[in-house]
Amino acid sequence: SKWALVAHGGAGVIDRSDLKPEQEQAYRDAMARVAETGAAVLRDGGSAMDAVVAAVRVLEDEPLFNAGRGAVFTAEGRNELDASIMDGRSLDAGAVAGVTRTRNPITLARAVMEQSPHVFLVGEGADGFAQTRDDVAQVEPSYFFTERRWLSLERELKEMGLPIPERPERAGHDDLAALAHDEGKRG
Amino acid sequence: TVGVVAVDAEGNVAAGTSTGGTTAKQWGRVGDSPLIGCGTYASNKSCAVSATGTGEFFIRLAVAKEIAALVEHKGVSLQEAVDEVVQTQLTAIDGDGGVIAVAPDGTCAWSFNTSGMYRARIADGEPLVVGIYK
Repeated sequence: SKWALVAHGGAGVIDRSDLKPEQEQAYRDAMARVAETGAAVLRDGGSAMDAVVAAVRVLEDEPLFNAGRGAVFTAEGRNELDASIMDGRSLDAGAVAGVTRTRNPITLARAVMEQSPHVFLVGEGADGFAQTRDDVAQVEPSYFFTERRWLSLERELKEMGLPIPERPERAGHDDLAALAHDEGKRG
Repeated sequence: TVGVVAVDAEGNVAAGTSTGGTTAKQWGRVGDSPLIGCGTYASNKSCAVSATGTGEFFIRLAVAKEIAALVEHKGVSLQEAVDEVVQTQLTAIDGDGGVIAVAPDGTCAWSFNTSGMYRARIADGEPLVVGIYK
């Protein structure tokens, strides 16, 4: 068969007038890097599963996108992440929702699929399972913080008439995330 | 939300999706991304699909499995299947978003009814394609 890979970084209100030239270039460069990362696995005869995980991890690590580092915030000012993966050959699948300390949730979803008898783990239980996996990197919740998404949260909460939560401690500032465009994911 | 679908040299397909959800989400709200059959699905009998958009609509339509079922049971092309579900079914219930898909033979497809979707496609012997706007 012919190997192939397709990636997305989110859909929404993304008009030409929304993105400054440097923002558009940053998104194009990031998507190219994601595709090339997955293609490198496939070119080497690697599996579709390995290619998917390798490419999604790049997207999760890239603060421009709403996943992993650069994810949006809940109304309580937390990052609660979701992910899922499925193998077309065996119809095996793994998924997590509401996890808060796993750097790459796609890796945790795969661990659920390959290292547990379940398909879907959520919340504290999923976080607890993650801490028992040697190959699933754990981080402090502040790792996911980006300034751009925090400002989006404050704007959204004001519109909803909800209180603004305490800014997370050790919340850093991230210039690259300043290029992140809020494509309109509203609670 | 981000996602990747792939088919390897042996014709096996896989799909993965990951997200932070929606800004200011409350009450433990979860969208389609972690739901197998809604935001993510893969079967060598049909295709691999990853979705992005307002998750509630993708859950209600079981979008990823619907696309796979059209390909497997009605024999429509991958592009026809993604367009039928996104441009017709999703739009009909005022849903918004998009999907990417790949078939075991290496066919790639995407469809979205929003003004933009960050997307990229690469295949054996084909150049890299990157898109943002409609």
